[in-house]
Amino acid sequence: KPISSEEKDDVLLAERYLRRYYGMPAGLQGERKTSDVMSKKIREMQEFFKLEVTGKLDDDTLEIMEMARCGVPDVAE
Amino acid sequence: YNHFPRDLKWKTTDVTFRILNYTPDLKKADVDRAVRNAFNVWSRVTPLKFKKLYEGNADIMISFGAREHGDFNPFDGPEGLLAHAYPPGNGIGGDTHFDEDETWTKDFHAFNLFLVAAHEFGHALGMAHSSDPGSLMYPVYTYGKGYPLAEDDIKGIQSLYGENPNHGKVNPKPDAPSKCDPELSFDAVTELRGETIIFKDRFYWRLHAQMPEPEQNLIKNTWPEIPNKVDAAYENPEKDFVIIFSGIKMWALNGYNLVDGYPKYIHKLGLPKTVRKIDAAVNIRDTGKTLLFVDEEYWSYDEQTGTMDSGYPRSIEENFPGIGDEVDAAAYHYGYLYFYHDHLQFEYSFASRKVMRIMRANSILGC
Repeated sequence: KPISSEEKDDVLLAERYLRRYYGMPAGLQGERKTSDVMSKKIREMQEFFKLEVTGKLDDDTLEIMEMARCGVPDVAE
Repeated sequence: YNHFPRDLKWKTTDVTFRILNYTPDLKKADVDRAVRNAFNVWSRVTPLKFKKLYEGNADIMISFGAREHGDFNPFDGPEGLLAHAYPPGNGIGGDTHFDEDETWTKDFHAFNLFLVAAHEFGHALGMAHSSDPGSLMYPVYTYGKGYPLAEDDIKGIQSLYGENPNHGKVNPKPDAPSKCDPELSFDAVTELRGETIIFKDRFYWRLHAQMPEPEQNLIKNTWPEIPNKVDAAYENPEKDFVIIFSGIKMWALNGYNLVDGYPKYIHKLGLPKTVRKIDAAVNIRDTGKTLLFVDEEYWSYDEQTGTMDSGYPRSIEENFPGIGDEVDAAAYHYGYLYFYHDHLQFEYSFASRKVMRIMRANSILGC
């Protein structure tokens, strides 16, 4: 089904978050590849925050992403 | 705790700082105090000494800026990103920037400058983010009073710089409790719409049927209004609320949301004024009664009429033989009461009035 605008907002939030704090590269090519990398980065983030590691943008993961926080990446480059 | 790659740190214990500009949200003196106190947090446990410069180049250059502020690492407007700092090094190394689009305060309102500065100076000294939710170096902002370093932060900074030779022991914030610690005890246990919530110190675990592992969170992260220490909690599934007790006050939750009109005093339930704290609370779904445990006695509260039952308090030891004389937490499932005391859990049959099993308290956490 078409993605709802709320879901789109969540994905955008997650992309911004993962790029900034988990070193997700920008400008990936191809939908499949993008989603694989994003899922891997979501897993890294879920592991760090001791959430259930699903690789998916569930409510708990989004909740942490929306919290006020420090701008230094969690995974050092 | 974590460090930056190659364990970046200052080569000398004398580190300089300079405040380049001030936020209009606070008086200059309040910013100076917040910054100095934030440095003191770290100097208390290390040999580091921080000297303030008023001109020229300091190791840690402190500034407030909004959006793009000169380092190609822009802020994002109000909330979200609050501040950032660079690990020790030449040039921009150690520099600490605060987002001027935030509201900076010296109290519990968002965002307390001292706490954010203490966290950022941790980075400026070589500490990376910790995944311990009780540590100062956890990446998410949480307000708390008292000395902000946890044991985890202290171990981290001392492994870079060593201990403070002139300072005795500090009282760090306790680390997040470990669920499989064999000595683990609980503060309170309650159901919440099918989930189980277990309170311990500043934290709670959330057990959900669809989550393989318990999830640990800071109480303040979910409910900033509730105190850091919960004494007791219970769910009334009929009325769909959870009552949380701390000291002489109680809060109500509907789902995860706080109900308006709270906190209320526990004495509104009909408890005598001599009761200053409830140890444990449990609602017996089959009878509609809520049992409130205080020291070595318990009361029975009728949820239907909103009154205390007569004939109470009664002795815990006499009416629940085998569980001892005090309880930390209690829960009720399918005719069994589960009493938690110290590191033990007693499964008590309500019908046959006896203890059926004794387990470790943390068996509920899958340990």
